[in-house]
Amino acid sequence: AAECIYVTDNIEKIKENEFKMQNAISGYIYRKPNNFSQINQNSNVFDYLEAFEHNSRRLILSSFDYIQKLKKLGKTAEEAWNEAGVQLCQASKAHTQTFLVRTFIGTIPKIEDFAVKSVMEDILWLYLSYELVHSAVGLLEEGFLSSQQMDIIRKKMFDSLEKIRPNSVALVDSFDFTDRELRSVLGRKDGKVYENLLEWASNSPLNEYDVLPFHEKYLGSAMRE
Amino acid sequence: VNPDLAEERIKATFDPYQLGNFFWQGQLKRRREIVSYVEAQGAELSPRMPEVFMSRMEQMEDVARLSVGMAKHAEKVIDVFKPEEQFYLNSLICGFNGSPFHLHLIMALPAMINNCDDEQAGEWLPKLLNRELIATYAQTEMGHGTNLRALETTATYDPSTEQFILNTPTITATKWWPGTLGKSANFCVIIAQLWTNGKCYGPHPFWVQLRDIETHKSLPGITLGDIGPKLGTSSNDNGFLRFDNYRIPRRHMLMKHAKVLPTGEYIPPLHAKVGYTSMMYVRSMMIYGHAIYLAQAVTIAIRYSCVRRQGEINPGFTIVQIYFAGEVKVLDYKTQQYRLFPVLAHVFAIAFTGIYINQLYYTVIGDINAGDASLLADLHSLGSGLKALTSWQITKGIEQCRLSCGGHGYSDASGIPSLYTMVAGSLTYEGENIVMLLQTARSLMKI
Repeated sequence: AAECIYVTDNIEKIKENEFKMQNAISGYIYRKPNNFSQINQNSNVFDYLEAFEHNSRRLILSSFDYIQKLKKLGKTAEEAWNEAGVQLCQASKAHTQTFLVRTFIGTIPKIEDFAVKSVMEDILWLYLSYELVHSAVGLLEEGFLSSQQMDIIRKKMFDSLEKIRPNSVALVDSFDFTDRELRSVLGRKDGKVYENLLEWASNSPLNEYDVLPFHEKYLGSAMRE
Repeated sequence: VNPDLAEERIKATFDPYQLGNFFWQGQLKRRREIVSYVEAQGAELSPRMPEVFMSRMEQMEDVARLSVGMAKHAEKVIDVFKPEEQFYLNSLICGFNGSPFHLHLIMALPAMINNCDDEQAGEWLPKLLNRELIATYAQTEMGHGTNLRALETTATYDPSTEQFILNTPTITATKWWPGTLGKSANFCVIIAQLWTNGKCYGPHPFWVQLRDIETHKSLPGITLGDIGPKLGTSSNDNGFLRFDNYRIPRRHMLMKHAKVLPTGEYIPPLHAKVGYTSMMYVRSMMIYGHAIYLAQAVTIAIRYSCVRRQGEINPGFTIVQIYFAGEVKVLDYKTQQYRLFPVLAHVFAIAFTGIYINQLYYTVIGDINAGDASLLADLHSLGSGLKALTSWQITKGIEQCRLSCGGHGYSDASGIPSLYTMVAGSLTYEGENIVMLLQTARSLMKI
């Protein structure tokens, strides 16, 4: 944040910034942001990535500005850091979320099987739209996203749910968990849940007795008094 | 197979094996070989009964039996030098609620690999790999967790005997929480404040024998115990440990990075934080490993949501129509899709990132061994933020899976309560999440 000066005529500074923009994790912070999102019905995933980057960049720089302002008001660096703790956590979360998004986007092209790539693109679109809907407050506040664009994103999310529905069981089957690993009557691969629920309950040590050993000592005698 | 589930599988537009092989990084066939070998061993490698029905003592005994069985079969079925195969075999046989070799594999072994010099590695790694001892990793103290600089356990060098003297100076200095420390481990990587020639050089790793090899009794000057029941991981004897002037040879300080010479002279490491690489290894493995637990929970929830029918979307169904058509599959409700499919998407997002971070870890370790530690700060910063964000998303996701199964989700029959209580620990261990976010923030502010 300290190094991000967007408007400068210092050639050395510009070259340095360009080099730092290559960093796969934090390079985006150095890029000069657009004022408005390009998201529309025909957007690609990079328009969505730009929104995540805009959001985390904004939170990082506003946290930094807040700390500088506190220092000018006479706070020590440590006091300012503590005062800005909540904003810093939000900035870190957003920055980490941006990394998760970028890595997910970067993984899809590595999938060779066409049918798998197609269903994973549905999953990616759900992930992008769902996460953006849940982290868009600041972007709306600042006007980077419009309410029409939010409608587009929300529609994309619900359309993705629809597209995933027919593949949902096959998607979880692809993890290839055995019933042994899942240790779950509900999650059995054969779906025979209710018959096995009764059998599972028979394992309960309590079921070794029809009448529990202490029943007479307490409840039995108490009820007759 | 339940017809409601069978008809779902017919609709698929892709081959689950292809996606599975991509998800498991080309290892799906290998996983199937391992699981069929284990299942072929029958009772020897299977729990006596579902562990949720056992008392803690019964679980500990059964998991000890299974651990011995695993050690006996390990070399026949896996490549013991591949951590992912070790973890898979351990979870298949011993489950995930704690077992004697769990911390041995995920914490102690990586810490020794990353902190032993060549001579120390030659002496101790074969014993660790052959499971001739049970090791764990003790850093957290009763009063000190994420702030490592405040750890109180001391290791003071005595040049006259060329030994370190370990001490627990206060009650809050008691080592507290390390897995398998209470009853199982007989060796331990201890993180203690290093004192030599009258000066403190901060936290360093030491290799300490805790119990007599033959009798397993705790050694004089050492107090060990179980810290008692907790939210989950019931078959893990998370323990406490106190030292009272306990002496260890100088060469039991792990000296790959920092060293202390016989005279007591301190030789600093290449990079101040390099000693924490085992913590970073655990974090990078955690991110991927815990995405798998979320995958298990969402598998249970989506399958059951196709088996469970409830209510009708189009009101006015007659009793006869309901009898024949049946109620609606719960997964056909938009609210259930909205609850579960994003969780499924998180599984892939987190798993892919875990793989990327793991590759980044091996790059960093490779560089450190070659003398370059510049990537360390990037991995440290990113790893902290990812550990925090993904552990939150995973724990929340498993809770959604439980809720989506209705009443049965609250029962251990679903398997979800165990997953939840086990994963919820990750919100705190390996670094408290808020502190992790603030660690990431520190480097963001510099940038």
